[in-house]
Amino acid sequence: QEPNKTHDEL
Amino acid sequence: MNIFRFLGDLSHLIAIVILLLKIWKSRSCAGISGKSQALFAVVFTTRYLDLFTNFISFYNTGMKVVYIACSYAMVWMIYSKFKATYDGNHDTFRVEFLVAPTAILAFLVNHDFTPLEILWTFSIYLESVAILPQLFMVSKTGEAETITSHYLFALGVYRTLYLFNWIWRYQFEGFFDLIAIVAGLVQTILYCDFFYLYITKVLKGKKLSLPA
Repeated sequence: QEPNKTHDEL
Repeated sequence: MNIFRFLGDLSHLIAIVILLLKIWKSRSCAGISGKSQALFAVVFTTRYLDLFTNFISFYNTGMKVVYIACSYAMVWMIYSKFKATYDGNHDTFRVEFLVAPTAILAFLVNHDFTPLEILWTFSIYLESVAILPQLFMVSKTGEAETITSHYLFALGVYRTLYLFNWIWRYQFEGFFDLIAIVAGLVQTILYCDFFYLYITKVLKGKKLSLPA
């Protein structure tokens, strides 16, 4: 499953 | 990556560096809440566990490592190196009132019921309120050193810029993450009162002191 997008944020 | 997010990250980094330098140069952590700093160490640790599971970019990995390292350096300075100057008597906020509800909420409201996801959600919720022991300390002593005010201001600006980042992402990528947005809003609102004092007092060269 693709990780949630905000997880690329700090 | 848009400009708001980059400036937000930068502001976050500046806040942390300001505080580290303040403590290191003055050899004192007076007026700083060790509890808030310990909570931030927990926030970074629980959020950045994905360092081990997926790679996003060198920027992302580098910043995460720096944030974690700085937060532990801070905790070490307050509770070990400069312990004698730590103002524990005024740092009396009960952190269990923050940790327990945010932990329960992370179990109840999350994107995915998996350990990493729950820890990520917990860190988002906890971060939104982690500054409360520090704000409580400032209100208890009725004042803050100017440099501490700069730290709080830069830290508040960071999450405010992230709000603009999320508006941007919604607008141009059609993407939004309600958990992050709501927590970010709460976090920003907690700083509003402080922003007012900072602009009306500190920027005019006065020390931040609260009316008795």
